Amino acid sequence: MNIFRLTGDLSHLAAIIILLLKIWKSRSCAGISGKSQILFALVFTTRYLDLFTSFISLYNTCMKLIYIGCAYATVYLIYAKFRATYDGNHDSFRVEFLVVPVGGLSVLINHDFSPLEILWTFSIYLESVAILPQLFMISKTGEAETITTHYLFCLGLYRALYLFNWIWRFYFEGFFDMIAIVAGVVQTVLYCDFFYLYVTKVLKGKKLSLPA
Amino acid sequence: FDPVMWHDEL
Repeated sequence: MNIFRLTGDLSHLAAIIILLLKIWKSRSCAGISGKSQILFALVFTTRYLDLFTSFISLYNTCMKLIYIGCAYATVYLIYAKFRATYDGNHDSFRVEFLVVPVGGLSVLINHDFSPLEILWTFSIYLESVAILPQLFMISKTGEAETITTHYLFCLGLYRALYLFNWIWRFYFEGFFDMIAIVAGVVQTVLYCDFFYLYVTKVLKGKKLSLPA
Repeated sequence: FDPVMWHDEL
């Protein structure tokens, strides 16, 4: 555990909780892509199956349970409790265009051709692109609530911090996981355009709105 | 191959 890994995990946790609280407090999931949230629930489910097979640390187990629990709670709030506020017409990204290629790639390129390992690989690849329905939705409506941009910033920051974590681990532990690193770079790059808008607009007190 | 060694991250 190093400082980048820890702050990355906490940033991820902050993102998840910001989103849950935003929906809960406003009693609305307007502007939130339910499809991205379903993909994240799928990511955690397929990645954390090792909860049943191996114990790494109390920290590891607790965080996994919190992530999975919050992911399903978010999906429940969007598709059940506050379904009336869900903006399905603007959430029109075709997720099969992500899930099918990612599924194929995880079968082809993995560390070990075993069910658990392929599912772990699937979750890594899927996480790298799971935010696309949300970014697509923002590009379609041309704007995002400020609290939604804080969520996206924390979520993007988490993977960027993991990149520093992997550099640290490579130098100090000789740890090197090519699949996680490449997917993590892709994931972080997808946020770059958003990071730019966040710094130039949201941090200066303006609402995030895209030029028509 | 030891998946625990590889997948100790979240």
